[in-house]
Amino acid sequence: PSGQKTLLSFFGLK
Amino acid sequence: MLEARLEQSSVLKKVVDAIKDLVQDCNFDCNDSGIQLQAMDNSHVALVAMHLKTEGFALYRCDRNIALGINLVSLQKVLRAAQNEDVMTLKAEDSPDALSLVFENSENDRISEYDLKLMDIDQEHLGIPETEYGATVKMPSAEFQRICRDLSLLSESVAIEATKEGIKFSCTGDIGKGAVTLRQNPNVEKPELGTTIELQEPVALTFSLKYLVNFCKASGLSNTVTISLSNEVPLLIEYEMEHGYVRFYLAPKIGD
Repeated sequence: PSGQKTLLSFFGLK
Repeated sequence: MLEARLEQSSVLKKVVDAIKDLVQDCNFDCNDSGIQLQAMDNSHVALVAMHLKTEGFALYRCDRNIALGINLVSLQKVLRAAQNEDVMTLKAEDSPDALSLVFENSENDRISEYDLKLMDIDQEHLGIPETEYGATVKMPSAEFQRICRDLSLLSESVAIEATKEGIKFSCTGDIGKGAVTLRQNPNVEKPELGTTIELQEPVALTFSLKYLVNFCKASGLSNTVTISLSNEVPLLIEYEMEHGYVRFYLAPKIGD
């Protein structure tokens, strides 16, 4: 869907 | 090895019910702080984090860290065999290929023993930073569930605005639009029925209602829900239990 961000753009992978 | 006893099977049954539509396979990480889980949905838009603390168990023993790779649909099938009031004991070896579950009724005259096959799950873990949120709203979980369900009938997305006037949930869809505004209204007699809003700064964000409706399946875990929001970061929804929590994070929709 347009404009839906993913969590990966906010939280780093451990 | 792991040995963990819950006085009431309903605790784990409710947790699994709350998250099984969001994630399918996940590791239950067992260590000396209890049983924890962190998993993202397939689209990496939502994340669930769960912690059942040792204090919540009638007996808890875990000598070394053990990851139980569990298919939640399979676990739910086994948990169906437990009555809500049954005492539940979980047991696993240090490198287990199965989880043993024992359910005992309160009369102590029925013992049910099940084994659930485990899987190797290579799961990504996200580092979630400590966040000072711009707005934190605590409200009855049933009311939040009703708002999400009602608005989801009109639209795919909800705009959430927190101001000093209150918190406003609004949406626009093909058949019309809708909005619900909640004002701060602490209930001294029954705090779980009140709404409190802590505002550091005004917040306005848009989220997919499909995920919020899904998170509300955890409403049975707690009478209250805490919603934490900051501009342009994922929202946090927390259902606090007596000795643990289920938290959901949801990435916002931006610029559409």
